[in-house]
Amino acid sequence: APSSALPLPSEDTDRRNIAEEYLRRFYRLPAGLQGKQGDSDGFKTKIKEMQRFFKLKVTGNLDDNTLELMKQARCGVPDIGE
Amino acid sequence: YNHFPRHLKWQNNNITFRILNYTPDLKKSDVDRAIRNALNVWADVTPLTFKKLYAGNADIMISFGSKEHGDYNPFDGPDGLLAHAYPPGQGIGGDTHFDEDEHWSKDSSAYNLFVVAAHELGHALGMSHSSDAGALMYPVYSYTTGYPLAEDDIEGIQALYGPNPNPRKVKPKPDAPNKCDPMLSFDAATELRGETIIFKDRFYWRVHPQMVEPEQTLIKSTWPSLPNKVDAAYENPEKDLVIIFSGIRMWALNGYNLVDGYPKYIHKLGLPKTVRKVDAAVYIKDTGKTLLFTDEDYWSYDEATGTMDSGYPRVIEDDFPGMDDEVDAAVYHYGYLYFFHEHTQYEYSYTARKVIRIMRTNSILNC
Repeated sequence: APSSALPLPSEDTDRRNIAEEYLRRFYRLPAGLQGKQGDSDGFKTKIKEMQRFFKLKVTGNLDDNTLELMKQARCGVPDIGE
Repeated sequence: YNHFPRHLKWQNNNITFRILNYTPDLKKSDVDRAIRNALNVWADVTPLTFKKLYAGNADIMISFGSKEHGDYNPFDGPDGLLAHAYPPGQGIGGDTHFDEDEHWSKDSSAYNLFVVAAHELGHALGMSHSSDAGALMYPVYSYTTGYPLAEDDIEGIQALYGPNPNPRKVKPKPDAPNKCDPMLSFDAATELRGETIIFKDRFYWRVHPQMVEPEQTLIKSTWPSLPNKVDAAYENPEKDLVIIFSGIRMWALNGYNLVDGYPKYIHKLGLPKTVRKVDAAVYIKDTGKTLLFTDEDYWSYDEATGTMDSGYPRVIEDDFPGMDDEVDAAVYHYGYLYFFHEHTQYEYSYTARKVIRIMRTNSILNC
């Protein structure tokens, strides 16, 4: 299995960054370092929450449909919580 | 719909608002009108009244600002975040901020201020985001004309404040259709470059052979120039065109782009003027004909010659034994015609000339 300590290819990094920013802002993803296992699990959980909200296929993976939705113009109020 | 935690709401039905500054994108009167109309949307369905203040503190303070604008929730330049608002409460509660780095308009040419304001003021009154893609409180922006509230929005705001004691007649948009509703019927169905597109009310589902979950989207989000309701649709893969029918008009799409010169009247195909809508349409690859279904009859259109075949219309039940007398939608795959009528789907074999399977309409949506 690939090591989680290796840096991600730059396109994957961009996608991940976009998703993390989105999930932090709208789904209360805690801030954390990329690549650590615990943070990966949290990231996956939040992706699923977002996919569930938007009635996308719930996989926990950052697929193209999920990323495309994250890039759409929207309201700045979080989708969950206060 | 959703509310904020603790169902935050104004305790008093008489709410004040104040517009602190104005975007240079629009005339001051246009901004005033957009905000007033946005407030009226909610006032019409609740006991709430809104009074404008010109000085001092109002419940809802409205302003335009960019990047960091004083509340530690900065905007982000053009696109992305458009606006935000705070739930009811003291101080910043109810305040509504619009990103000045957006271009604001009173039509579809840029972000429509009325549409965004109606959404944000929903937050200022206690509505959180809805997961219904047709609701005003859905978080993603989409331009819409006509009455902006869906049933979902009205249910949500009336759960907080109750109905308007002197209601004005409103016509809310229906909620997004549920793909697993056993009584689901379709408006239209077509192939589009390897995917199946199913139209229902203001929405469509995209069904991809390799994706388990169909994707539901507002028709207007993808094709702003199409009407909100589609009667029939078919793909001619040789021409890489999808023809969409609504009433007496038809549109041609090349992928996701509208073809120049459309819409045209459906009678251009050779249908008589007495035909006012097409119920279903399907292109039969093996014959090069497009079948057009209207009421209990159907027509055959030759795509190569661009003319209606002679001897039509014919009666559906006569030529498709086992089928119902009317059709809502139809698609053709590998020698089988799939007819949809109300909540039933009929798999009709062209070679056997009979219905060989009957299923629920929404089985195509993996339900």
